[in-house]
Amino acid sequence: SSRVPRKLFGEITSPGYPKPYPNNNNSIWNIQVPKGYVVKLTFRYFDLEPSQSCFYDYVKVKADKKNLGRYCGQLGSTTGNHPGRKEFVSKGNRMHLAFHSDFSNEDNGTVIPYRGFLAYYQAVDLDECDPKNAPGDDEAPQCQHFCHNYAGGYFCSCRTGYQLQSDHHSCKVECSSELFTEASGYLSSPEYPRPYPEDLRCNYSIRLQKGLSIILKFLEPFEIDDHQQVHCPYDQLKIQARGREIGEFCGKKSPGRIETNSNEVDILFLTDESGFSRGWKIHYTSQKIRCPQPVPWDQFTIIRDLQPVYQFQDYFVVSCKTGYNLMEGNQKLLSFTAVCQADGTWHQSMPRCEIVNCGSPSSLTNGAFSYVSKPANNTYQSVVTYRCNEPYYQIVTGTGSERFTCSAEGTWLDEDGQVRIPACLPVCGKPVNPITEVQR
Amino acid sequence: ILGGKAARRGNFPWQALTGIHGRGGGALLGDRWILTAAHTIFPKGSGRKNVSLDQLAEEANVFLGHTNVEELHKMGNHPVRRILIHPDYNPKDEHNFDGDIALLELKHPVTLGPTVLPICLPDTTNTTFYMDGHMGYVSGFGVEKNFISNDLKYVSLPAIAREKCQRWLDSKKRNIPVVFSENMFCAGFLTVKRDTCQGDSGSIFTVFDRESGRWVATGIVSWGIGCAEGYGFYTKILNYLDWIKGIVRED
Repeated sequence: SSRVPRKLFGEITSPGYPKPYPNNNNSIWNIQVPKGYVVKLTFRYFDLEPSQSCFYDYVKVKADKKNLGRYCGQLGSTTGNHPGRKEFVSKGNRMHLAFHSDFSNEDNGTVIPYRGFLAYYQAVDLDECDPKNAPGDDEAPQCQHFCHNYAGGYFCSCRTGYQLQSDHHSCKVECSSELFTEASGYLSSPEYPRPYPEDLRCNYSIRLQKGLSIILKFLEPFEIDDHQQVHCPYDQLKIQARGREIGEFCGKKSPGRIETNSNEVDILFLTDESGFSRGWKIHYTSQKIRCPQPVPWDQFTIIRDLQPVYQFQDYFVVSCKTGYNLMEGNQKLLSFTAVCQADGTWHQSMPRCEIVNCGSPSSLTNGAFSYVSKPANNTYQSVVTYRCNEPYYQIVTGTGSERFTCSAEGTWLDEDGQVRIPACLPVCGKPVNPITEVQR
Repeated sequence: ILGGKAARRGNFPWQALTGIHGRGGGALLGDRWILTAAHTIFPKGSGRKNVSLDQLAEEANVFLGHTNVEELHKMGNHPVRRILIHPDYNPKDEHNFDGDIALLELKHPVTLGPTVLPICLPDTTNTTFYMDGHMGYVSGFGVEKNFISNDLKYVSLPAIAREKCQRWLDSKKRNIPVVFSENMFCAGFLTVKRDTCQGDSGSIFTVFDRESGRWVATGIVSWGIGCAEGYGFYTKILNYLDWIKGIVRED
């Protein structure tokens, strides 16, 4: 046997050709062309002893483990099996050729010189993308999506959104790190509204600037494999906002509209190896994040220009009614402003308003004060009046009076708005027990 | 006080008993000033010439609120913060009591009551109180019949016209050449034995102002020729009002 050099074409001839082939000869040729090609073989000259079923001399062609025929005879002979102009084409890149001659070539005692054969083979590019050229009926097509043939081989490609896998054949959706940064948009399961592929591990991330809240609106149809008794055992659509689980969805009932209150939303879509559901589609929009409506603690708190809705970067100013102080814990505040933060919370909590306390009125030397107002305390608008220890002292009030009122500023003020309390001045020259002369 | 009567508590609530160079008197102004005579602080011809006012203030004793000396002492003294002597007063001139007026500032204001009350100062323009015959009262813890008194006494005396005082003084002048200045007035009797005496110095001559219903200080017991042997001489407070008010008004 001989191994035919791996070339793209060539000739094979019977032994001694073009002279008659010898008796008792067995020759074998193994033709091999590069992978991606098939072998096409034709006989350009063929002259072998004819016999019934090519019993004596013959050429046998095999390819792909199949016999492609046993040939003998001469062009036009009635016996034998002349190949004529038949083209032998392999499915693989190999072809096997065997030649056999018996002990004689006689016809009624006359030796007849049969010249043998001249075969020409050539490598023909195999169109691997042609379904007919599939290696076997039970195997998948060459490419899951697109097949591209070229001389000596082929390659596969995938539809947009899919990625060719390492087997160079299958396509898988690339959805593990989908990022959406526009203020609004659409996202959907692969192939939506056609059934989604199996074994998905999709992760859709919406990332908007701080202070925006993402709103998800599910469109119809919504269809994810589910089970009547068990919650989402097959495929799951999980939605998280800033790591906080919003929900895990499946079935045919749309979640509708979801306000996430977050500028960062992650949507995970996990599928198993089977199913025929049509998937989901979300139209997401965004709006400035809202803060809770500010509510005063008490009736003395005034929220200036109260708005119906407070959004990110909005603020409100709090003051107190006259006579009340803004307090945070035990600390008195001069003013208060709260700003709506990016996370939808106020940057500081609502203060309370506490009635102004002037403290105990200043004590008056050689005198005293008493409360006019009831109850007797030192809070805003309480009134005290000062008096002196008469008749030894007389009260001096300056321009105001002896009545002092607790002011909104936390000080006791007289009717002229003065802080200074009255004074008790000695009364001169008025003895309680003056001398009296009786005798005249 | 000679020829006087015992005062009852509350009759002269301004009366102060002082102890600086022996017994003296004074009167309460406001609630922390004592009006007195300068010579109770720097007596004429005193041996302690180099002593300072601060030291004297430290040593001075002032008592208020009673008519009995022992009781006054029991009630405790009122410490003096500072002493102010009129600049015209000259302790070296033994025959001139001009400027015999001083103020003691107490360290702590006193609490006024029935037995402790201040005396009023006269109106700047009112000279009626110094007219001849205008009666006034002088109280004091001074000598009575050669004995130092243990109780507050008082005597009523008429103010004497300036000419009369001068005339009486002139009749005595051959023996005692004392100056009778415009800043003094005299009061008392020539024959009746009613007068102030040693230990009454610094106490005040008061008059009752019927218009205001108040007792007003018009004089300070200053000097005399003997006791109850003629008129007594008093510092004329009216002439020192500016000086007094200038000091007292500071606070």
